[in-house]
Amino acid sequence: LGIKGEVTREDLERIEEILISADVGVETTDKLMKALEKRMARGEVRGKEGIMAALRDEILRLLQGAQGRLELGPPPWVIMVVGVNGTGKTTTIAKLARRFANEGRKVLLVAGDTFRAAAIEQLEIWADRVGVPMVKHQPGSHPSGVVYDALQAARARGYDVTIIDTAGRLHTKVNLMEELKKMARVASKELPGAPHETLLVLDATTGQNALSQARLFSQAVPVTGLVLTKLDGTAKGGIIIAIAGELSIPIKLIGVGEGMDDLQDFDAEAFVEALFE
Amino acid sequence: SLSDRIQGILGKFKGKARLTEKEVDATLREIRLALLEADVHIQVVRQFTESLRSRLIGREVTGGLTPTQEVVKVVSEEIQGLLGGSHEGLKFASRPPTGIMMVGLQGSGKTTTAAKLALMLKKQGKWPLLVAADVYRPAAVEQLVTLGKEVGVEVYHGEGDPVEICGRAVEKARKDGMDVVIMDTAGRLHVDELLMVELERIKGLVQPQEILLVADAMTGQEAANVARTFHERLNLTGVVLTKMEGDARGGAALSIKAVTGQPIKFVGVGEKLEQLEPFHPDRMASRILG
Ligand SMILES: Nc1nc2c(ncn2[C@@H]2O[C@H](COP(=O)(O)OP(=O)(O)OP(=O)(O)O)[C@@H](O)[C@H]2O)c(=O)[nH]1
Ligand SMILES: Nc1nc2c(ncn2[C@@H]2O[C@H](COP(=O)(O)OP(=O)(O)OP(=O)(O)O)[C@@H](O)[C@H]2O)c(=O)[nH]1
Ligand SMILES: [Mg+2]
Ligand SMILES: [Mg+2]
Repeated sequence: LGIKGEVTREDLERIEEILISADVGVETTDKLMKALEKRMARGEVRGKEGIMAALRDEILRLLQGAQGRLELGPPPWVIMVVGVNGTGKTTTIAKLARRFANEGRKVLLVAGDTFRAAAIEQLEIWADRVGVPMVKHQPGSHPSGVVYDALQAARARGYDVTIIDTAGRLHTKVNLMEELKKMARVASKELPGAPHETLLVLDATTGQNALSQARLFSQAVPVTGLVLTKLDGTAKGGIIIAIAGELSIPIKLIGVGEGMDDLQDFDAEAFVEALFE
Repeated sequence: SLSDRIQGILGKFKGKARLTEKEVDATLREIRLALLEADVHIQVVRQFTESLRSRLIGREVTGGLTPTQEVVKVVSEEIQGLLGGSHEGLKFASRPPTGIMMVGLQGSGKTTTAAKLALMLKKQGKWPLLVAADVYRPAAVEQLVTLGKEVGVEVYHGEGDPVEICGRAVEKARKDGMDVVIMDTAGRLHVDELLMVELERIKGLVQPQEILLVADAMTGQEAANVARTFHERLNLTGVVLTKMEGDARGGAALSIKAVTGQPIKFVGVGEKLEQLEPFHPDRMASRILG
């Protein structure tokens, strides 16, 4: 914006453009611009610096209901990871396993994607690299069966945390969403309360469709946290502001690369800073 | 829907003579919103509405249409025109083998689409070879080998870096008289210099007839940036949009076409290997407009 001087019409248009380009979306951008104009009308905004500070503040306000760390409860704690195809679920599980293993926890991975070619092999390579065991069945077998076996093992052998990988699926496919619900039901029958955490993995390059994904996945299963991946690219993931506003699901983690250490806690202030870079 | 919103501005009456500047601008505002909600890139929306404005001001509402129908007709034609005409298929080499490189961001659907293309070509009586040139992602080679078995297409894989692997694969195809070599590459960020150079080196060595950007239909504003970068570095020859059977509006299609000028050749409409279809600009236009 150029940091000095009074706020012009062009400045406001530029701000709008930055927000839209960051996938914040029309409705949320409109909401933010109206909040800014209100502040300006009340004389609360002092020049260009003031407007950026006000904007940051308004975005943080929308993100307020969606803050929360990923925390582990008492063992056997169960985390299920869900999301549409290709968002980074399997890789995120590798990163989580790495984090928990580094903390000295006993981790069990569950190859719950029994459908996609080499999905089990992919998770197995990660399990070996991180140095944690994995439960798997034959490709093509029922994913709920793998969940059942894995949770039996988790309880019997005292795993601190069990992480269930699931196949990518479009939220609009009713039968696939039913399969997911069944996996969750089987988990809770085997271990009451399980899955204790259900993480929805969203790709930062996704546009407005992420809102539809968040809505439909959280209708099917109790999504307790969001992971926003591929933030090491140029996409800003601005759609999570709308998701936060509408669904108040905590954004817990971000993916910033393809390696097992490329996982960070979500930091709202850093996220907002990055929107304007 | 967009039609309802435009009708709110222009009213329901047929036989209205011409569209005024004021009506056009109010209508363009709705169209702009619809396109942005559909993930069309903000600059592309700007250019589009600008060119639309001159087509609409003073426009006569033709025989039997309501003003809304006239506007929707013009907008839809304009988008279809931008998205490209009739289906553009693959370009084959005058002398085999034809080389096809699959490129794009992580998780966009390259490996699956490579196998889908192999199946399609096989059904057309061609003899394809798949090449597993992703040496980075865990079990990427296994993934393509598994898919290759599923469709009965040979998968070349081996030691060395992706450039060497592609080079040897094309040599093998040439020697054996195979028709098409489909090279699956690792997903990469358009801003990863080393990996973009790797793609340039593969291109330089094998001189493919097709370099296809595989892009996710739900991609947001960055679709334009990503496509432009891949195009500047590699000179794309076409695009495949994946995961199109979902409810993403797919504005990325318009952004990608606008910045690259290259045809969207196919769309992925499912995870099964038969689920690859030719791209239909008219269907895409109404989907984007919502
Ligand atoms: N740059 C980058 N790439 C990522 C990140 N997370 C995952 N990826 C890459 O995205 C691609 C897809 O990752 P997967 O973990 O297989 O995604 P998935 O959701 O399990 O995919 P499906 O099981 O097929 O639905 C891989 O190439 C990963 O390396 C990230 O944070 N940054
Ligand atoms: N629903 C749907 N899923 C698709 C489609 N095409 C691919 N997929 C899925 O998207 C996910 C990613 O596909 P891949 O082929 O592994 O993607 P990729 O681009 O090779 O991924 P990287 O190699 O990691 O960059 C997988 O779960 C595929 O089954 C499609 O048209 N529709
Ligand atoms: Mg996976
Ligand atoms: Mg791949």
